[in-house]
Amino acid sequence: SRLEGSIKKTVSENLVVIYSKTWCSYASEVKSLFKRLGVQPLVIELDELGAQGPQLQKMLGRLTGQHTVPNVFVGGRHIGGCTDTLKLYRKGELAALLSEASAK
Amino acid sequence: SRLEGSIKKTVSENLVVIYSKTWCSYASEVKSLFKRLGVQPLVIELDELGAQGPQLQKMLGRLTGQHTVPNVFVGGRHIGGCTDTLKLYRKGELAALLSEASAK
Ligand SMILES: N[C@@H](CCC(=O)N[C@@H](CS)C(=O)NCC(=O)O)C(=O)O
Ligand SMILES: N[C@@H](CCC(=O)N[C@@H](CS)C(=O)NCC(=O)O)C(=O)O
Ligand code: FES
Repeated sequence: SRLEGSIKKTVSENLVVIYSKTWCSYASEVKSLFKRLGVQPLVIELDELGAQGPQLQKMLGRLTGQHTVPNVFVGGRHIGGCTDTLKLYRKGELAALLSEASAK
Repeated sequence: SRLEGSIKKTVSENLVVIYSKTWCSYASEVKSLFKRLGVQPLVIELDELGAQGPQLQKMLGRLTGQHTVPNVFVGGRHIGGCTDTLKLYRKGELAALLSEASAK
């Protein structure tokens, strides 16, 4: 579908993509984590897209198995939500993913 | 007002009151914190109250200066949001507040 295609294009063309909601503190945490790492993520605020927001969230759920926000992609790869991202960061794996993806 | 009166009554009559939203992970964190402490908080889900939800949230903002959720009261005292509650917990002050308030 067009929606699925646009998501795949977005996550493949941007080092870090965060599907987010403006009011959500978990989303704020991942946004500031990447900023601290010197990365400017592409942030898509699902609550600012009118009717398209819920549609996007539903399609993301279908594509990734994750129906919640924040929904985080690095180098085109789905890495998960806030907890997953922080876990990778603490293990040192996030930095590795970022450098590997930015080298491509 | 009636709304202000009902909030004051609610927080004075219940050891722990959490104004929450069902989808919010910060709210989930404080709810499970109190459960781990053996306390059964009174949880008011603002997103399940129809039009009254935003009204309550606004009045809480006026009364406490805090416009966000979760909004946490212990022993009738406003203690803050998720971050504030966790801070008090780590300092050991939350347990003290709880025992002091439950002794009354
Ligand atoms: N463990 C997940 C929790 C994700 C979660 O529950 N997100 C909430 C917001 S904090 C959510 O998406 N709720 C449903 C919604 O907003 O549509 C994470 O770390 O990201
Ligand atoms: N630092 C605060 C953050 C509170 C916050 O930003 N809460 C968000 C949800 S996570 C909120 O209330 N957003 C506006 C809304 O939902 O009406 C805390 O620890 O509780
Ligand atoms: S909405 Fe509160 S943490 Fe996401």
